[in-house]
Amino acid sequence: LPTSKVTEYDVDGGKEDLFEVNQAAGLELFEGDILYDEKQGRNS
Amino acid sequence: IIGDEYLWPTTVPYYLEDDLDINAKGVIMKAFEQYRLKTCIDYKPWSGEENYISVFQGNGCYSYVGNRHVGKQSLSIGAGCDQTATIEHEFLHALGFWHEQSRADRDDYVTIMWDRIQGGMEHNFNKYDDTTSSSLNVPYDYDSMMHYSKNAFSKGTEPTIVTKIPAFSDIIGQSLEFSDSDLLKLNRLYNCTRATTFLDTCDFELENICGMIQGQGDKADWEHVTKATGGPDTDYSNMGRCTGTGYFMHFSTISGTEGDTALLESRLLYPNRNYQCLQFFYYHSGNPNDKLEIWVREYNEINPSGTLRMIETITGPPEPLWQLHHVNLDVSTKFRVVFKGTKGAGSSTGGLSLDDINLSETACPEHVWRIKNFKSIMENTPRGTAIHSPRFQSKYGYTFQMSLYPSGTTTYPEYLGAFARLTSGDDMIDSNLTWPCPWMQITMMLMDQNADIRKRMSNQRSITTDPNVKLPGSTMYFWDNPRKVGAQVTDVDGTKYFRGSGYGTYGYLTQARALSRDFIKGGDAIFLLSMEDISNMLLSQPLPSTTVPNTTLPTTTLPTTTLPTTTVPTTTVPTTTVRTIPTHDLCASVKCENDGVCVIDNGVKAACRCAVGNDWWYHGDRCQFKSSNQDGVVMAVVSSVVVFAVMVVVMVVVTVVSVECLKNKYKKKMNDMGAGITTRNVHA
Repeated sequence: LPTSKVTEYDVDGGKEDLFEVNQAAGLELFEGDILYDEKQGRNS
Repeated sequence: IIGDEYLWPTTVPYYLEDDLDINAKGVIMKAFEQYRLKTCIDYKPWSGEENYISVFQGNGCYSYVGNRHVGKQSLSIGAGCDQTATIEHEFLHALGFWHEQSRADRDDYVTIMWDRIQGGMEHNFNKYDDTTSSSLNVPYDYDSMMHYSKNAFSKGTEPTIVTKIPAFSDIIGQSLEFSDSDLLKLNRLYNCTRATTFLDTCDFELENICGMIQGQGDKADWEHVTKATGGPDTDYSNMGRCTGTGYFMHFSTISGTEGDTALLESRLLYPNRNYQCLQFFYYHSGNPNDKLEIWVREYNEINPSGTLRMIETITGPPEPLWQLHHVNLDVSTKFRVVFKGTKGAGSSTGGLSLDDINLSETACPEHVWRIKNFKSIMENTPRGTAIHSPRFQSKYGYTFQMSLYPSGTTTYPEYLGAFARLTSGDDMIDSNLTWPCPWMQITMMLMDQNADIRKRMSNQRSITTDPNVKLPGSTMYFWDNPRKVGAQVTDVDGTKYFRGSGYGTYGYLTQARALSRDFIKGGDAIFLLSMEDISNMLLSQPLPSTTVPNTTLPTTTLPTTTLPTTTVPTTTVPTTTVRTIPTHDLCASVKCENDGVCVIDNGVKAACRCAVGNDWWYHGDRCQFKSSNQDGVVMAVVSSVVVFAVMVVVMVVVTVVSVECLKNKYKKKMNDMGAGITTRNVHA
């Protein structure tokens, strides 16, 4: 392909799974992707 | 999670918030369809139910576990989360599932390498005892889409989770689709007896041929065989891998006369939607004039014996290959699917064969890209080299293709890379299309060729043509006419056409995974491709009280979008219509606060219905006040204290007054007697 004109855009940007997405976003969620309600949840 | 209070109704209300990415909205709909196909869990737009799932674009992908009864329960599908598997994962959390490796018995199956976990991240490897979490009598599942990958939260390159059976080391964490065990647990938790959109599957392995019947009034029958004269030599389900199994149905056209027909009719089926997709594998080894037709026999009160209706003729010359076919049906009453084989003119050395039939109330994929000898292509294509599918024309007129890196790229050598591109098509058609191409979602699915559609763990990724995105470092639009922004290429037959830039991922699927399950069958891989217009997703989901279709819509300017690598200035997006409330609507002048919704009371008066939770509620004519159970307790305590205090005061006052009155009374009496009282001992 004449790469000067036709490109490819990687929507993942190198991130493989949702836990990597969350870590890259700086999230520190319970078990990686769980919202935790102290009032209703259990003590971790 | 143990506790009926965490369950949702089997039809879960959802609300897609406006901030969601358009592609994410489309993928959420696809994830819902997988739930409907494989479980009894259905999803419906929120129509005022007390509790519902609000899907929004947060900064990541996350959810609560189970129904928390908080009214509006949030679930985030942020940037990078718009994959079917990720969305299914988050909704499994919402439905009440923890991660697989947090099971009470997980230490029997995996070893957590605590010294390899990033500092402070140990809490991610909690486990729950069997009073909190139930495995629902399903064995530990390395395939689960709720399982972490081996390197989760690792501070280096060494795995944090080591599977006790080494073969599963690279299996864990590869979220493709629901595993068999995921489905078993979900269906057990919600007492599912049937899936919402699944109708039938048949691989013809059992002698009862899934309740199919030989049609009446035909001249010949379909035979239940493991091989047929003239081909095929094996079935498609097992590809002859298992001795004594591997059946399919065959109609031989070697003998008989021209015009002989054989009908194979499915059992009775009861549709819920008025559209279905029939998928099957077909082997044609007869004469080119032999043909297969798909009919439906529909039953209603007028025709209790059923009426036949022709749907489609399967055409094409004989080919030594099990071909995948899709047929769209549009049945809304009780029916049977009828496979009608007809012997054509001329001699035949074979016949027609059928295997792996699946019928579901879903939309059929539009295009099939079959890559023969795929393993060989993976091994022999130079790394960083793409192969391209044929060009496919969508029903909207746009022509597109898929590019695949079978041996990965330098950066991602272990993966398959997959990209979607627009291409030029017919000049006349292209010139009448809207450019840049607006809001078309292209889905690329590597089909797991398991015979049963419910057990398939296919890998799919979708991208959407945002007409506002620009090419990196350019003022030109990414999804503009490929004749304008693409490069001219030459097809294998010498045809020249234009190919636009690719949008997709270099990490589509690991090559190891592509070699597993039934992604490759008979040496071939099958990609299912489709393009769908999802511009309707630009509209806000109607709120319960304001569902007003076909009303006058105002225009709104959307935010501009550019790719991260692009430095060109942003531009204004073309105006887009969004839903609004008609001026005559009584709710137009009423603003309900705090997520309250406006309803028309008795058709004459607008009133706010306020959001309520488990222990709190809003009230007031605009839902402007909030109260909770705690408020009630405080009120009760304060009221009791006040009442008690008032009663004490009243009693003291009454006592004092009574004593004073008595004192005065006796004092007056003694004064009236004129002397003091002489006391004496009256009993002495």
